[in-house]
Amino acid sequence: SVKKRAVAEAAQHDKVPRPVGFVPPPPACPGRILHFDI
Amino acid sequence: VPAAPPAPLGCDDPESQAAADIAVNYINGHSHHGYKFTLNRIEDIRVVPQGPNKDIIFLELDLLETTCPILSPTPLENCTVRSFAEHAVEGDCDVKMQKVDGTLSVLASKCNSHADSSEDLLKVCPDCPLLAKMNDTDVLQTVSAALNDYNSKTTESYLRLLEIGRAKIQYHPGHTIVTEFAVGATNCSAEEAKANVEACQLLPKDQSNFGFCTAVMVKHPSQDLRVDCQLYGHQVGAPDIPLLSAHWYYTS
Repeated sequence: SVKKRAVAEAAQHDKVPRPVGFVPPPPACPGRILHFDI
Repeated sequence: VPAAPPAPLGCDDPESQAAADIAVNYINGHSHHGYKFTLNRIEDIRVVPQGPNKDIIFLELDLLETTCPILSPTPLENCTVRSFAEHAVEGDCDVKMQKVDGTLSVLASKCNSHADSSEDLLKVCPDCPLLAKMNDTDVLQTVSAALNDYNSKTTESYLRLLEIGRAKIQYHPGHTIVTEFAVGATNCSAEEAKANVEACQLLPKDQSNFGFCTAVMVKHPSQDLRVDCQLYGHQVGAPDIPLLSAHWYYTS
């Protein structure tokens, strides 16, 4: 019989390891400040 | 398999910037008071697809006041942003736009403007003068005296006050009032106005000639008044500006 792997365990194995130095993309909003913040 | 939905627009994406530029031009084009505003930051952008080639776009924009009066013909890109030390004014705008077949247009906009907090300014610049209230007696007296002084010396058209743009009062070392106000040319020469000033009305829209004055009144240690007015000349498509009677001022 096919043994159903626990989802958590599978997820653990399937999680793609982050490459070293991975920098998450900057948040989409709010945008950059063009002059100064008040 | 249905196509994956497009990635959400980022606030710094070129398309968001293009939409914000159109929105800022719309806001300045539909304002008749105060100063031109320029983009400082795109706070948020949301795109709601409405079917093939049609999106509704909601923008939240942070704007900053420039030193260009709203009636000035100076292009926005040539307008200096009011510096922090001059007591900056910020605008918060919500804009609804649509994009149909790639063409962006504004459906509606709502803005609120407010000066930077005095505490924040004084924290950074303790000696910077703060914006004064527009109905401050010193301010009203300075504007009135400056316009009378200018009209008494000009050989051109008699000018009427449209609105006070901003004013600042400094109490140290001397007592100084600096004001900026918008003016309009009337159908009288300054000489004619001496005889019957009530007859002097703003020129009709197809001949209108608006301008802007800055005045500095020193009350202490010695009395001094300097006023400088620049008229823009007739501009095609100038907006209808209501003439303000002496007691009613708009504020920026």
